[in-house]
Amino acid sequence: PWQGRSIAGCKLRMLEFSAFLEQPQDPETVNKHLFVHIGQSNPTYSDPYLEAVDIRQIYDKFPEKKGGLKELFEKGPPNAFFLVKFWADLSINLQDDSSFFYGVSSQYESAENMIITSSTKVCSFGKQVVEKVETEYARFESGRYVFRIHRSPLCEYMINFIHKLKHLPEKYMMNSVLENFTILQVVTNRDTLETLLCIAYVFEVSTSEHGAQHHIYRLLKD
Amino acid sequence: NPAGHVPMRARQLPASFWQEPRT
Repeated sequence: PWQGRSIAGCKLRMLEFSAFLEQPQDPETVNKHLFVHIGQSNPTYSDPYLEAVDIRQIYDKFPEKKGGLKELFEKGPPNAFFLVKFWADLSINLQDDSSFFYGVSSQYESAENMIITSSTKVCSFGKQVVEKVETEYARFESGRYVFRIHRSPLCEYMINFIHKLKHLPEKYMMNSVLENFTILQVVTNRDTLETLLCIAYVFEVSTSEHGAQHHIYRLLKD
Repeated sequence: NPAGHVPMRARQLPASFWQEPRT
């Protein structure tokens, strides 16, 4: 049931995704602030399919040369492509403190035992500025294979970006910067090079009192 | 926006793209 209703291709499903800041309060307490978060969902057949977005509407927001979004989509499989619109929660006081930890955690599951590679490209005006590549091995748990990228440190570029964004006095200014800031995550089977999931992330600042929000879309070519 | 960049608002995107969920 999760196919078409959550971030799931034929062979890999995203269970959880978060980018966060941990601030130690005292030796026993750590304050965790979630900038963005996709929680566990358990869709059923009665849930509606995700809305679709024509991938051509966003090609220019991501790398367009060799290995870019267009080429990746042409290679397929088409049901592995998603767009996530995040409303990031920036309602937090940031100070420079070396005891702070900026991290990203994500979890995936599969019926297959494999080794996955996750490439995360941060893009400005559609051009890649930094890339992180991570390799993850499966753990067999409760009848399926689980992949955990646990507390991966956020890179210096991203930490500086968040700090600069926070210094802007108005939300509309932050959104204007975020309009040209995107992230492309591609999860691949390391050995077969098959695309398992391709997730295009775009951002606005949350105005909600309930923290980070998101919408997930299927990407397709009409 | 620099020349050639089409604003997101000018693109064909679902209405929900501009509506922050209130959950």
